[in-house]
Amino acid sequence: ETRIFTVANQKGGVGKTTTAVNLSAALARHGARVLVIDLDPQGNASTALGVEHRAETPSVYDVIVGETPMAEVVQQSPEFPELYCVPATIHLAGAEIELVSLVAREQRLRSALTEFLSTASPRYDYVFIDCPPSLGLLTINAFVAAREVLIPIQCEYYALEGLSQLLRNIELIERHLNPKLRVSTILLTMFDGRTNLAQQVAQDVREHFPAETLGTVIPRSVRISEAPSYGQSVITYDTNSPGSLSYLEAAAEIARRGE
Amino acid sequence: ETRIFTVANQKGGVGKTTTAVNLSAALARHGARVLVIDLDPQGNASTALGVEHRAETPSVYDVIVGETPMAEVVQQSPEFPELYCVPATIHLAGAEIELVSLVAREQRLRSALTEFLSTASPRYDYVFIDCPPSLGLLTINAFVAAREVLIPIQCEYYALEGLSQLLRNIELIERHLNPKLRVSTILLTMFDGRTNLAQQVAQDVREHFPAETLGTVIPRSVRISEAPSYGQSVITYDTNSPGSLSYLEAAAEIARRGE
Ligand SMILES: Nc1ncnc2c1ncn2[C@@H]1O[C@H](COP(=O)(O)OP(=O)(O)OP(=O)(O)O)[C@@H](O)[C@H]1O
Ligand SMILES: Nc1ncnc2c1ncn2[C@@H]1O[C@H](COP(=O)(O)OP(=O)(O)OP(=O)(O)O)[C@@H](O)[C@H]1O
Ligand SMILES: [Mg+2]
Ligand SMILES: [Mg+2]
Repeated sequence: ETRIFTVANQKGGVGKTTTAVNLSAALARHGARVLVIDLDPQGNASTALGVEHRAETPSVYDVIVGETPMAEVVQQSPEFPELYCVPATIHLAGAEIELVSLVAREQRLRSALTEFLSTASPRYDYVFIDCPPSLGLLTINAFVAAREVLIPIQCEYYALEGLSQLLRNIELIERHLNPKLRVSTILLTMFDGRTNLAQQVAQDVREHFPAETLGTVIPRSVRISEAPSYGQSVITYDTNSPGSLSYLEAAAEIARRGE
Repeated sequence: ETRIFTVANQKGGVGKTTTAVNLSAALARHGARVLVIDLDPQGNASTALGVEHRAETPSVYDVIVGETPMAEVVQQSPEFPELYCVPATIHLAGAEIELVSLVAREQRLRSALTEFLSTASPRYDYVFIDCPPSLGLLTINAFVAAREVLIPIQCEYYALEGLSQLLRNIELIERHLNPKLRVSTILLTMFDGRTNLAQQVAQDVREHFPAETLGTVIPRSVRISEAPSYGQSVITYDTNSPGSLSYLEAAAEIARRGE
């Protein structure tokens, strides 16, 4: 069965996009068929995957606010033959307010994705939905469409402040809109082992979420932050760098957990 | 006249909170009377300023969704005698949806702030409004209430992607809701001089916005990210660290520009 992840955390700049892009690339490198859905109006994931997303490009906006079938907007990423992306364009910026008054406003992504996956051939192994840094209707659509939540947590002080709010929101969605949803994976990002702060945050998170927190930790690495300026994942930009190897390891760990 | 800044950028994790808190502390250290309004449901600025913001604490939510006068929720920060804060609590998370159907939904913060400043004695010299990483009704309220916009820009690749969207939104507000609003200040943050990427982004930003971009650049510094875990600004946490000195310099530059 296709594993569908929502990559979410309303705290900004924690590595949601970087994680969605690099885990997807790592899995696709090993032959898995992977789809990334970019739900962030800034379109950072679309940029990092090297796909077209100018204003007139067919995008996820047309799928959730219009009724365009997802198959018509999916693009292949130049990164790997098995890596695909539903891009985000600037139109998505108005989607939250537009969705408020639409019928089935929380489920529009789920219906579009269910239809797409049921007819896709060959089958997709993974879907990663990259969310904006908020808990509005776009992120709610992602929670309703997914089965698993992946929470990137930056090893910084503010990381834990918003976590309980995020978990409460996920519980609400589980109870009212998507009983299958569960927080399956927590990934520690931007870990700088030289600072006490990072070690403390990492320890705190492991103590609170021992089962969900991956053993693999993503280090702070300049190569990771340089890759998107070339329209590449760090996996292709610098395969043997610590940043790339850590995402390859995290992808392997996620794949193993799903068996 | 009181200078009122909105600290905004819908890109997450670029240093909005860190900038609002540390500039305010730097100005207050030199005797200016400063108010920080925390408009982020995560309440990071409230935490960093060491003020109470548990769920039952009177907060900015009561001011903009209820009709509580701002004077009743303002708290003094333990950081400096001249530093005050209107805290954010968890209730703010629902405010965007609640505001949608309220009368004068974009102007509720402006009316509350105008009333507060007109009766405050002594007068406030500066107000900084810390925004969440989105362009929803909370950030719109901040744009309507302010006269100046301060945009922190992280010296990373994605920094420039969302900028044109932000500037377009500010222009819309200026045209329809607040003709006095202008982007007065751009501050480069988390600058790591060892990387080409940071130098390129800084150069790009200065070329596009020569007048607005401050000469002072905020370096990436662990002391800055450690300070909030002690409920302090970096100004009091480690006054002579590069991070603190850069915020003191940036504050002086902003003060000079306003003369
Ligand atoms: N492990 C890492 N090491 C160094 N830099 C990183 C790392 N992970 C992400 N970054 C950089 O940090 C910044 C924030 O990461 P990213 O944009 O992925 O976060 P996000 O959670 O998607 O942000 P937003 O909340 O705006 O959507 C980016 O400039 C990115 O290149
Ligand atoms: N100059 C700096 N050097 C090192 N770390 C920094 C610096 N400025 C901010 N940080 C850290 O980076 C993270 C992001 O900063 P901050 O929370 O201020 O950004 P923000 O734009 O307010 O985020 P959000 O979009 O979630 O509101 C925080 O953990 C903060 O401590
Ligand atoms: Mg992102
Ligand atoms: Mg913030």
